[in-house]
Amino acid sequence: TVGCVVVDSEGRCAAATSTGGLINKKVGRIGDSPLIGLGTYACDVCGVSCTGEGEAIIRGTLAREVAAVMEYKGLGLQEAVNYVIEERLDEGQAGLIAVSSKGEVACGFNTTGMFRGFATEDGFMEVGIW
Amino acid sequence: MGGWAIAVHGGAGVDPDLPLHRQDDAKKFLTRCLDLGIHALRSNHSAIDVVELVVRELENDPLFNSGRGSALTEDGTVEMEASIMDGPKRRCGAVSGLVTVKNPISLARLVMDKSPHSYLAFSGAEKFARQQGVELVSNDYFITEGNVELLQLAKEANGIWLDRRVPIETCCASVETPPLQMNGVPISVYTPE
Repeated sequence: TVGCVVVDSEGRCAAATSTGGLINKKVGRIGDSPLIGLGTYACDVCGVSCTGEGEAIIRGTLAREVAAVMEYKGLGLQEAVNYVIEERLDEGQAGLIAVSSKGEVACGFNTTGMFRGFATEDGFMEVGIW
Repeated sequence: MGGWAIAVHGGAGVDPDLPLHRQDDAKKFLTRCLDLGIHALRSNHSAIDVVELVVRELENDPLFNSGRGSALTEDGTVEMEASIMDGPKRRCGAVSGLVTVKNPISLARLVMDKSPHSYLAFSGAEKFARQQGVELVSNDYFITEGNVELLQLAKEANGIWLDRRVPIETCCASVETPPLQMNGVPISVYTPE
């Protein structure tokens, strides 16, 4: 699975996710990536793209959950990501990237690693795996 | 208001024993995708255009599990899916079950912009793709040798795998066939849904 989340200089957020799914999956299986609010979500608060075990992400409604705890619990972006990864995944393994309309970037994952990269207008740039 | 920001991912399924040169390849590719997005943002492209542009780049390279280089189904074929969402008006588009569309994310964008729906799947999505004139390729284009080998290993282990890691305990499966595994745990973990 691959994904990208962006907030532009006008504060507009967007998210996109694309995947081939699981190795040896059944024909016709649908995972989390195409499901809005589960694998992909964007609103006027943040943009989120998820990856990992689709069945766990679906049950946790993961992407929308980040926006929801920001809106209703007033959490910041990274706090919201940490909360969702720690509290909403049960035994599942997954990760996600997110941006906020304030120009922040965040990620969280409970897997061995996640291929990821970030950049912000003030010059921050990071690429990581583990 | 803060400035622009961008994040990309290539999947959370990472082989713990990933060779260093493969790690370098992944980091170089992620950096290239970031540079593509940064250039577009500096040229004042909108967020929705930038996420589509970057995911197309990720789909075109076989390094990660999407587009070319997608994981294989139990039949050894590729079935792809994607979705895109624009925050300001929460517009969205999604596709599933694609077998010939070169860039699934761009078809998802067309579902959002050019159809009255949010989600098209399988033959309906392929028909919409032909109507919209997007680039189509044969299913073979998406299949890589590495993924054929991984599928073989998953079948021998009677497993469904999230990532390229080959769980050691299932590599030399014992004589009696173990219960169907999903990413190294019994499928029963997923029974709830």
